[in-house]
Amino acid sequence: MLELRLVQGGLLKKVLESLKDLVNDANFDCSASGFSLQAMDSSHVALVALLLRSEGFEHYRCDRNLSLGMNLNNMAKMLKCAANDDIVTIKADDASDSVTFMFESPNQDKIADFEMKLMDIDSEHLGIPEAEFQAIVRMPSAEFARICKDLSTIGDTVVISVTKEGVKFSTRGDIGTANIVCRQNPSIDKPEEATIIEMEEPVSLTFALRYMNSFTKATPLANQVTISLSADLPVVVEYRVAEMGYIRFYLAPKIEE
Amino acid sequence: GSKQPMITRFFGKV
Repeated sequence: MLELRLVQGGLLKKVLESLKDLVNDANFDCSASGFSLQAMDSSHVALVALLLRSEGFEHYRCDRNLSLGMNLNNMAKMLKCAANDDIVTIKADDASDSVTFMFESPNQDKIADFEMKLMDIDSEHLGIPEAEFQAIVRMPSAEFARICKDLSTIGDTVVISVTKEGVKFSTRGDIGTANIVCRQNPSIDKPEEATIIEMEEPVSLTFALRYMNSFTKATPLANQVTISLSADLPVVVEYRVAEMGYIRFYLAPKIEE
Repeated sequence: GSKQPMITRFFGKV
């Protein structure tokens, strides 16, 4: 028996909106510690890891570990029927082939339940090693989204370079080139507008903008995004999900042939 | 030209 009640149901809506274009089908893993997901995009180039800790739910009952195979597009369709301020409850029986999403309006005058069929999904679980990063950039998520969107009108790839001067995003295409530099800015008064760069050593890596743009669908979840970089290793683009967890996107850098 | 490696090249199956 599984019953997870999330007062901030809007968070789950935002999580699904940020996943549904990248991943088609995935297993949500429910355990005593939380509600999580790990999945690759269909071309196995990008990986997403989601964690919503059990403490973040108003009520969290998970009698035994359960894996719920869901089509994320269909799950997003159902969650779109919830209002942003609705309380969302996810329910499933151990042997059931369906999951129920219950939506309650904040003043309890409207209660809806949507039942969705579960799927059997063969998914590989990958081990993500703990890594020391050469550079970690924390910046406003909307700024990062704007940069990725703007650069993708000019080129297909972005070179992210971190130096003591700041973080530089560069692209080149048929019509020309573009460079955007964001300098460190602690923004004491408005921490959500800060750009903080922790650098062990300079690093410069090239990534496909198509995937970066897909990751920025998570922008509504958090004011800040963290971009962790190391030479020849996948970048980690992380958005915090309120106080309850995170969504992390991993993308391998392009390699010159 | 540049090549896009798969993520499985970096993270192994558990």
